[in-house]
Order: sequence, then structure tokens, then C-alpha cells
Amino acid sequence: MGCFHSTVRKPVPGHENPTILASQTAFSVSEVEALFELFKSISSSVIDDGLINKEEFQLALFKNRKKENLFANRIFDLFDVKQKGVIDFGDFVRALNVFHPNAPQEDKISFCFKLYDMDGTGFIERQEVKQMLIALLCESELKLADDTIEVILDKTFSEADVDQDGKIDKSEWHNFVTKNPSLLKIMTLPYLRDITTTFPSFVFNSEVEEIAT
Amino acid sequence: PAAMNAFELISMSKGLNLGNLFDT
Repeated sequence: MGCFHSTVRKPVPGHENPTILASQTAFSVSEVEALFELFKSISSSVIDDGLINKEEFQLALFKNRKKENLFANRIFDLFDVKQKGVIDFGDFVRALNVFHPNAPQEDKISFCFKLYDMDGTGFIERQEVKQMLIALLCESELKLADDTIEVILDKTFSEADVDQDGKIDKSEWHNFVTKNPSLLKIMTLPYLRDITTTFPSFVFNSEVEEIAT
Repeated sequence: PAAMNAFELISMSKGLNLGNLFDT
């Protein structure tokens, strides 16, 4: 008599093969399977359909489904690369891969640029940055006068917008974050190093016979 | 805050702190 029951697993939509996902990312097969435990928890929090919708994403971030947040929406849209309105497991793993401590710095710089280039023009424009600053003030208890916001924008653009055309291009962004590396701190999640320890139950659901590391 | 650049301020947003996803 064994300790575990053998069960026929229900196919999960969008559940890509962990071995293939591991080959495309910095994650090992075990880490991909541990990420699936996290994915299952988030994707079943409102509708148990094997996909993360925006409401579930907000709920996981804020523990509050009613809270709309510009930045969480932006991150969701970048994870949802196929623009389906939902994040499948492959999207989830490939996007989190950019946040891995070992991911290339260039990938982090590029993802961060897309995050702030909200309208996708290929430039971070002053109006976009102002909109994000105002959104930050709304979500935090920080209060800044409009004049102060303009001073912050002037200072930021005088440093980052080298050709002074009122917008930050990819090359200017690259130089700016290289001089201000703290701006990339949000792009690294130390949790991803210990994902198998955080979600040890992956071993009971593993699809691979021998877990490669 | 006025001494910080705009992106330093923006990166303080809770919506950009994906570490919260792991707090299940």
C-alpha cells in the first residue's frame, strides 16, 4: 500500500510542459513546477479556470479585489503578452523569468521601459510620467503640490532626456538606469531563488519522473 | 520626496511590488 493515491489529472488550459518552460528560462524544472503551485493558487482565487484574470491578479497583489491600480494593470498587460485579457501559465513563467535575480540586466531594463511607456509609442513621455506620479500619490499617503510635481519632472527630464525633446527614448533610458541602478530594484524578486522551498508541495504533483535541477 | 527623481517615486508603488504575489 503506497502513501499516495494515483489520480488522473484534469488537463489545465495553458499549462505548458515544465521541461520546455525550464529550457526557455532561468528556472529549473522543479522551480517551474513550484511556480505552478503559486499559479494554481492565484488562478483559482475567483474563477477556477487555470488562467489569471485581472481581478485575480489584483487580489494576489493587494489581497483586495476592488482596488484598481494603474501599475498593477500595467504589469498585468505586460504579462499578458498575447493580449487575451488573461495570463496563462506560460505567460506567467516567462514574465517572472525577467524578475529572476540571474536574468540579464538588459531584459530588466527593456521590461521596465515598456512598463513606463504606457501608450507603447517607444518613448516615455513627460505626460505619462506625470500621470504615474499622480497615480502614486493617489495610492499612497504622500501629498505633493502640483508645482512640486513639475519640479520633480523638470529635474528628472533634465537628467534623463539628454536630447531635450521632451521624451525619453530607449537609449536615454538605458543610460539613465545605468547611472541610477536603484530604479531596477523592482525588477528583481529574491523570492524566485527559493521558490521550491516556498512551495514544496510541487513534489506531490510533479509530472517529471526525475526532477532535474 | 522632492529630492527624488520621478521614477524613484513611482517605483515605491505597491502595484509594482510583485513580491506580494508570493505572499499566499
